[in-house]
Amino acid sequence: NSIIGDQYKWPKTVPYYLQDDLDVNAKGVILKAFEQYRLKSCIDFKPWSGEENYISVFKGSGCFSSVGNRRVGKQRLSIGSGCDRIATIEHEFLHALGFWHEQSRSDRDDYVTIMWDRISEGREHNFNKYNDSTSSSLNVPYDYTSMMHYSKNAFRNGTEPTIVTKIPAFADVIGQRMEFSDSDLLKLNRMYGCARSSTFLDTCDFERENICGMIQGPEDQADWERVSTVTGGPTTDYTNLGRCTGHGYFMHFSTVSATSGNKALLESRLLYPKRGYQCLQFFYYNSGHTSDQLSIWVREYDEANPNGTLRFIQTIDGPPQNLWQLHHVSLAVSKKFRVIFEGTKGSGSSAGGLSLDDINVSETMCPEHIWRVNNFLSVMETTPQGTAIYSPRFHSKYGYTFQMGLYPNGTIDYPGELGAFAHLTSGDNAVDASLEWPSAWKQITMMLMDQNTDIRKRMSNQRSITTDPTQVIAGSTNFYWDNPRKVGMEVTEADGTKYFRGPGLGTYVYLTQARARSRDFIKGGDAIFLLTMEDISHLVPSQPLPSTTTAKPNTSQPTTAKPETPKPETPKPTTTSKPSSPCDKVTCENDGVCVLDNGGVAVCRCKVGDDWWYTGDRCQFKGSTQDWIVTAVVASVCVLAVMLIVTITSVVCLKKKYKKRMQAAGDDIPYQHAAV
Amino acid sequence: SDTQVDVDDGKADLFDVNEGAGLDLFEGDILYDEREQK
Repeated sequence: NSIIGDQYKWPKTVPYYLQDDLDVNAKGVILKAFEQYRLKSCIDFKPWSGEENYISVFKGSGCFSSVGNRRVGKQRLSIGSGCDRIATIEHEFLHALGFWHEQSRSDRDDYVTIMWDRISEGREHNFNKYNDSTSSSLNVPYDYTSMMHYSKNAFRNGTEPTIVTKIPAFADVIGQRMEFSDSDLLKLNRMYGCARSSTFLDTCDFERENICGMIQGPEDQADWERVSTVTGGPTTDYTNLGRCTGHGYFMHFSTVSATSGNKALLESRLLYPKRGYQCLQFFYYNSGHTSDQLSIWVREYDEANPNGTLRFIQTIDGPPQNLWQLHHVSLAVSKKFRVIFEGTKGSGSSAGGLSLDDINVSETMCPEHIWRVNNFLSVMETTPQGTAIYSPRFHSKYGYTFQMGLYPNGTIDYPGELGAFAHLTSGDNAVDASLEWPSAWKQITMMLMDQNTDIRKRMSNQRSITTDPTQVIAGSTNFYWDNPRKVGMEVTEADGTKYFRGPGLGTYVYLTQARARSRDFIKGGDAIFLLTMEDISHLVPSQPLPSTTTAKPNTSQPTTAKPETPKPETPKPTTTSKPSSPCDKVTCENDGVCVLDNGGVAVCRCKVGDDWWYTGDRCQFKGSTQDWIVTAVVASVCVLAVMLIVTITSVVCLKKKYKKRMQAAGDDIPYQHAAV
Repeated sequence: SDTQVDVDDGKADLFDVNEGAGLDLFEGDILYDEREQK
């Protein structure tokens, strides 16, 4: 539920500053969280460039934020140790954007029962609720699936839950920290008046007859058809997998009777890019002949080419298989465009054809690798507790080879959980020998994909770890991310292949098995893990300050926080020197910010509060409303004193003047009369 | 070696992290200034 009052809202583009003390992995995950906001809402984030109010993210002792824009200039938000999870970061930023916890909304007693006698002593205040004059649920029903909801065991003093849901089925649903729920997004988008999201372009599951505005290509010899089943396969679509009678459509290009070389083009509606890079994701079923082909093109439009220019992107490597395959294609388009799916009939005989379903286009980076675990429910149940299964080894674009280790049935200490760990592995001998060891600042992300049709509604579970080149193995002098041939153990695969697996970094509480069974994490029996390795060494240096101010945001802690253990010094890559600026020579004191005025002259903008302010060319003087009162009183007294002196002096002078005049005239008129 | 490090130390939620850090913030993770609220 949201805090009422426009003054608590941020602009739709929120300025942020990532403090130096943040873990490098945390910085990377924060940027991933921002990407989710951009994909699913109109909220965007930009590096702080001198705006009056901004969010300063630092590494405090824990994860916390204020609620709403407090208009205090630098507003702190802590992502401490253990908080570098995307859902935690999204949760804290929802607070900052103006949201309280879900179970504190005014009507919560209709939906949950707070078990007051099970709450730890002194923690009862955590279960306050707000009346509807101070908070608004934005006309959205109570949301058990909100990422802002406490879990059932929050602040408990024993083993019994502190929150009991009125609908028992939601007992284990509350407290999810995977992703925004539909209602979280509805409320966020309502509160900020979002009409569209920043990086989303299109989604299509072909359930509607208008096929999302897609068109058949004008220059082809065959058409794609909207169907719900095909004799040669697939027998169902991927969206519904045949679960809903009368629903479940996909697009199909039959290669059974087509002439060799015949093409069928399916073109998306017009899309308008902003960023210049996109990810096309879709499910593809090939029941045709090996020689049948699917290719991706784009048709780009500009003033010189109003009818569009075709550009080939790639041919899909998807041999005939009895399953819906997931594919990603990276695009780099900066003009108005359409995506084109081109099916080509090959030379062999076919009993089926090419099929497409669940297409998404967004201005995001594509994941690099896919690990599909077949029959995942069975894998969770039959894998012995404490036993890991491993993905294939994946080659990153940086040369390093890595894999994911998964505990599908938890461990003895953490039963009912999925554990997930990332490992570097040995790859090609010559390549490994040419690489830098230990590996530095490579962030590996392990995402269990929620296979919901619409990318905006997915609550995929993801965790990231980063290779810190200074990390050492406990009780050893070896670096954690050194060459796996040196610090790893030799393993032998089922086919006899031998390689080395380095130490793993990850978590035993990646996701509960119950949550893994929910939503569309398992579809058609399979789970899909998306794995990516990204270089984030650019996040090691400090975030540049606006116009090179010298007033660097500090990292003060709340009074309740414990002092933080100093972070060991880590070697940082050298950064290129910044161009000189007039602000280089100006020092703004007391958190003032140096900016260039219209004439390009460096001036300090000083910090201001409700009843105080800093002033002076360097913000060196402090003022307050109290000072003004004192000044006014002193000034009044001085003016009064001066007037008295002038009056007395005048009276004395006049007196002397008339006394002399009367003496001279011999007149005996009393002095008093003359004065009157 | 067969080393494996758990970055979460078994803490499943941000409220566990804050409790482990000894924090007693408003509603577990909210910075709340009563004077400001007035």
